Formats: sequence, structure tokens, C-alpha cells
Amino acid sequence: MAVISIANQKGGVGKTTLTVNLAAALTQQNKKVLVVDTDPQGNATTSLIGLEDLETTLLEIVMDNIPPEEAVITIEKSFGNMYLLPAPPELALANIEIEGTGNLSYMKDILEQLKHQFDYILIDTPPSVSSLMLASLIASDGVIVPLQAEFLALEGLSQMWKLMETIRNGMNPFLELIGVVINMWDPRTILARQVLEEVKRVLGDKAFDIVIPRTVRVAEAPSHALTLLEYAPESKATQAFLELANEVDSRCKAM
Amino acid sequence: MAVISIANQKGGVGKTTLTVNLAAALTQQNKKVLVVDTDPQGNATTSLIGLEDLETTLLEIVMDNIPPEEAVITIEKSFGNMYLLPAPPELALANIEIEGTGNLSYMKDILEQLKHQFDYILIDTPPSVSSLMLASLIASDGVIVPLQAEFLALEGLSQMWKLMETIRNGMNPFLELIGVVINMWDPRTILARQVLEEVKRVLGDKAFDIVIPRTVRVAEAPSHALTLLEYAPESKATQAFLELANEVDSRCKAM
Ligand SMILES: Nc1ncnc2c1ncn2[C@@H]1O[C@H](COP(=O)(O)OP(=O)(O)OP(=O)(O)O)[C@@H](O)[C@H]1O
Ligand SMILES: Nc1ncnc2c1ncn2[C@@H]1O[C@H](COP(=O)(O)OP(=O)(O)OP(=O)(O)O)[C@@H](O)[C@H]1O
Ligand SMILES: [Mg+2]
Ligand SMILES: [Mg+2]
Repeated sequence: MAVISIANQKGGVGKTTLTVNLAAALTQQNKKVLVVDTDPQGNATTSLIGLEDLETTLLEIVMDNIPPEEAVITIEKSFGNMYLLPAPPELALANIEIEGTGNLSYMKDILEQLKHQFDYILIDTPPSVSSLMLASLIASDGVIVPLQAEFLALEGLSQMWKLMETIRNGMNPFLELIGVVINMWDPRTILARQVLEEVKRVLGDKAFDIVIPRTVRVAEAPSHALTLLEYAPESKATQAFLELANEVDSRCKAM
Repeated sequence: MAVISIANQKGGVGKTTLTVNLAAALTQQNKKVLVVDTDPQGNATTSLIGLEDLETTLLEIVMDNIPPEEAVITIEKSFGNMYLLPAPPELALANIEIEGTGNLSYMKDILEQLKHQFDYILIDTPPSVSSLMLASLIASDGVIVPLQAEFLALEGLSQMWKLMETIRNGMNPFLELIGVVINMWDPRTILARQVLEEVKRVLGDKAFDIVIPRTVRVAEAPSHALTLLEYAPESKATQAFLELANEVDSRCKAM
């Protein structure tokens, strides 16, 4: 069993895309996977179930002490059941209230009650360093960092590294970097190749060999509330997610 | 004189790119422009001056009451001087402390002391709803929202709208939406055309007619600490920023 945060404070690098499609790929490989959406944008929620009215979400669990099982939604897919703990937009302003309390272990407490039912828990985190992101890192065994092969995104990697150090030296000494995965890969640009070389030089085997190619199919799938496995099963990006799932599974077994 | 926040809680849509290059375009049209970087990632700071050690930044002004003029950096460009109030990475964890105080008018107080020296103040905001973003909106006359022509980015627009309503009904009744500008425009995808139609239908003339095309030149410029005007003066994206500056200037005169 592993709890994994998909995190990068840089925005728009593919955190939600990776969370949803890695969860689908792991499910296809007979793992029982819970997706926890901690981003008030609710993109993981929209990508999996569309725009539905939700009664119980992460907000009610944190603010009203509702048992977490009550909020978990089962989503029947052709390749198996996926499970989701959704996030509402109201979580944004509530997050500023939660930050006032200084309690950063609420996520760890919630996931303690759910862990035994799943092989993996994947947490989609919001961009920017915030208590929502810190609480997710504190609750996690490992982190996967999606990275765009661009200059500004590369800059952010050192900040992500320092943040993980702070968490490891404080609230969660066991937090490991499972790996960095390049997303929106476009081999035609020199910039992308320069960034990939730099990432491999700096990170060594912490950089996954698998890269997720840029393909418009990825950006279309959420508007149909479909994972890439269903929407474009033959796409190179789908193959990349399936290979990544294999690699993540073997790295977690070695953790 | 206008204070404008460049904001969208969705990550990676081009907030920093728009702030830096719109500031450059307005400077070329003989306006005196201050860029305020409120994102702890410091991408606007890196894009304008590279990775320098900074003594006084936004953090020292907010936490140590240093006069704001002391932190303003002058950057000599071929087309005129640009001005920057930089952000350090330490602002991220300090932000959680600032949120505890509940004081959201600190940015307004800082900019009151600088306003008289400039024609425009453009504020680059971080992704996610946070006190850094709220404080910037409270200090602003108007907001420009960059938008990627993709499904998940379109979802976020209604949340941005609700957030502006909350601010208008509370701390800043004068806050106006100057406009929404489509960035990373790629006419080849059907998805992009569908999103553009939807934006025009929902927003009417609040949607700028000018779109910023996707071009790798934009992503390369920050690694040289150059604005697009210097790095790729003939690029279609540069032309778009110059046209956008004209349009923003006439909309602000009518505000
Ligand atoms: N490999 C890819 N190819 C093409 N488009 C992609 C790819 N990965 C992600 N996208 C698209 O890029 C946009 C950003 O991705 P996504 O929303 O997953 O990033 P994020 O890091 O979760 O963003 P945020 O920081 O706002 O949470 C989305 O519109 C998504 O559909
Ligand atoms: N028109 C464009 N064409 C090509 N690349 C672009 C364009 N606009 C932005 N980019 C690139 O896309 C990435 C995201 O842009 P940027 O960092 O400006 O977004 P942001 O909204 O400020 O992100 P964040 O939410 O992390 O603050 C950057 O690498 C940038 O160089
Ligand atoms: Mg996301
Ligand atoms: Mg930015």
C-alpha cells in the first residue's frame, strides 16, 4: 500500500492529467486505487465524473467530521472500478481558514481511515505552496513530480526539492521522491531536449525514462469525463501511462 | 494610472508570460510600468533579471516594513526602462503566516505609496486562491485573465468570476474585469476553436479579439532573461502583445 502525492507548485504541468491517467492505468493492472482531489479547482473530479452536484466531499470531512468512507465515490469503468474522494470549489476559501488553525495533519488522519481498503492512494494537489499541498505531502509515502520540459518549469524543481527537504526534516521523515516525469514532451523543440538533458544530469535515476508526449487527445478526454485509456486507447500517451504504471509499481515495491 | 492584476487560479495558462510581455509592450509605447511579482515561484523576476541574489523584495516590505521604493529595481531595455518589485521563494511559507493575520489590505497599502510614479502597475499573481492572490485583487482597479483554449482551463473561468464577485461585494467594489485573453492559441485543434466560440458566447466584448499564438519563442525568452520584444521582435506573438497593449490602454482610459 502506498500513498502518493502528485505535486509541483508550478502550475499547468500535468498534475491532474497524471493523477487521473496513472490511476486508470494502475486500475487496469488490477490495483485498487483511490484518487483524492485536494485542488479546489476540482479538475480531477471533473475529469472523472463530470460536473455533478456533490453532497459529501473533502470539505465536509475536514469541517464537519463526516466519516471519509461516506464521501468516496465508485466509478465503474470498462477496465475496473475507480474510486474518488472529490473536492468542491468552496475548499479554496475554507483552505484559508484551515491555514489559520495550523493543523497540517488532517489529511494524514483522514487517509489513515481509508488506507487498508486500497493498493494505492493518489493525491492530486493544487499549484502553489499552501496548507492543502503541505497536508498532502505530510500524509504521503512518496511524491511523483510531473514536469514540463520548459525553462520556467525547470526553475521550479529546486523549490520543490527544498520543500520536500523541509517536510522530511519535520512532519514526515519517510517522504520519498518516487520520480520526476517529463510531460507534454515535444521532441521537435531544442528547448525540450535541453531541459531533458539537464533533468537527467541533475536527477539521475530519479528521472523516469518514460516521457508523456504532448497530444491533443489528452486535453480532449476530460471534456467527456473519460480517462485516456477509454478515449484514445491506441495513443502513444496511453502507452506511456501504462508503462509508467508498471515502473511506479516496481519502485513502490522497493520503497 | 491603473493597477491591474493578471490572475487566473488555473495554473500554467500564461499569467507570468502576459505580465512580462504586456509590461514590455506598454513600455515601448512610452508608458512607465511597474511589474509586481507576488508569486513565490518568482517567474516574473527570473524572466526579467535572471537568477540574482536580491536583498530587498516584497517579503521584506511586508514583514519588516521597509519602504517599497527601496525594493524597486530599474531594468534598462533598448525600448525604455522597465521597473520590477521582485518576489523571493521564502514568500511561500511566509504567505501561510500572513494568512493567519487575516490582513488582506497590505498590498493596497504598499501600492498606494508607489502609484503616483507609474502609468501602470501590473501584478503577476500565483495560481490557486490564496491570500497573496486576494490581496492583489483588493489592491487592483482591474483584472486581466489569461486563458488557455482547453477544457479544464475553461472550467476554471466560472470560479474566477465568482471570486471577483466576492471581492467586488466586499473589500474592493471598484474591481473591473478588463478582459479575458486567449493564450497558447493553436488554430489546428478543434478543441481550441470550440473553447474560443464558448468564451465569446459567454463573455461577449469582455473577451479580447486579440489571441496570443503558441510559439516556442515565448517559452525560450525567459531562459535569456529577455522579453519577447527583444528575443523575437518579428514573431506573431510579439505583434499580438503590442496590439493587446493598445487595446488595454484604451479600455483603461474608459474605465
Ligand atoms: N501530455 C499532454 N498533452 C497535451 N495536453 C496535455 C498533456 N498533459 C496535460 N495536458 C493539458 O494541459 C493542461 C494542463 O494540464 P493539467 O490541468 O493536468 O495540469 P495541472 O498541473 O494539474 O494544472 P494546475 O496547476 O492548474 O492544477 C490541461 O488542459 C491538460 O488537458
Ligand atoms: N503563447 C505561448 N506560446 C508558447 N509557450 C507559452 C506561451 N505562453 C506561455 N508559454 C509557456 O508556457 C508555460 C506556462 O506559462 P506561464 O509560466 O507564463 O504561466 P503561469 O500562468 O504564469 O503559470 P503559473 O500558474 O505556474 O504561475 C511557460 O513555460 C511559458 O514559457
Ligand atoms: Mg491540476
Ligand atoms: Mg506564473
